[in-house]
Amino acid sequence: MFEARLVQCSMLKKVLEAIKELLNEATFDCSDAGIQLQAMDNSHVSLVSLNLRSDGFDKYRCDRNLSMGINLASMTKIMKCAGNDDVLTIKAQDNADNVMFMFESQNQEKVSDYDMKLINLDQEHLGIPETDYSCIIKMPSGEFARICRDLSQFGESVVISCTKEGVKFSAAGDVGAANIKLAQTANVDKEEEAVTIEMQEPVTLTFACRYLNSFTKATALSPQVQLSMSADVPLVVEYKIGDFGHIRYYLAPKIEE
Amino acid sequence: ALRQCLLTGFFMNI
Repeated sequence: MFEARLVQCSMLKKVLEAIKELLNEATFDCSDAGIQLQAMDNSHVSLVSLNLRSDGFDKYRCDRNLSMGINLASMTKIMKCAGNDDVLTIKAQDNADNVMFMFESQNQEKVSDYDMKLINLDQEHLGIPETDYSCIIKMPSGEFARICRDLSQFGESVVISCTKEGVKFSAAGDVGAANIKLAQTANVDKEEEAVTIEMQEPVTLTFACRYLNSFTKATALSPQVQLSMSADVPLVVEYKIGDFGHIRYYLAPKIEE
Repeated sequence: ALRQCLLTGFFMNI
């Protein structure tokens, strides 16, 4: 038996928003520790890794490990039926071929349940090695989203260049060239508005704009985003999810032919 | 010219 209760179901709506542009379907692996998802986009260029710890939920029970293959378009249809303040309960029997979503209004006067068919997906788990990154940039997630949106008007690729002084995002194309430089913030009132850089050595890498823009669909999950970079390895874009865990996106760099 | 890398080259299938 699997059962997870979430008082504010808006978190799951935001998670879904953060993954559905990259993935058509995904397997939610449920265990005693929580819910995990790892999936590559169809072109095998980026990977989404989601971790929601069981202790973040208001109630969580998972007697046996359960892998739920879910069509994300179907799940989106169901989650649209929930109010942001509804209490959500997800339930599945062991070895079930369906999962139930139950939404209760705060005053408990409206209760809806939706049963969704599960699908069989070929699971492809990737081992992600522990990496010491040369540069770790923390910045407001809204600022990162804005930069990716602005630069995508100029070219298909964004060059991210990180030094001790700051981080520079550049794009170039038919229109011309664009450069956005962010310096480390000296002092800010709010931690979430800070730009901080931990640098071992400077790094410059090129990435496809389209994917960075898809990652920014997670902006609503966290006020800050963390970018981890090392030469010739995938970029990690991480958004913390409150008391639950995180969503991480890995994106392979573009390299010279 | 730039070539887009694939992730599978960086991570191992387990």
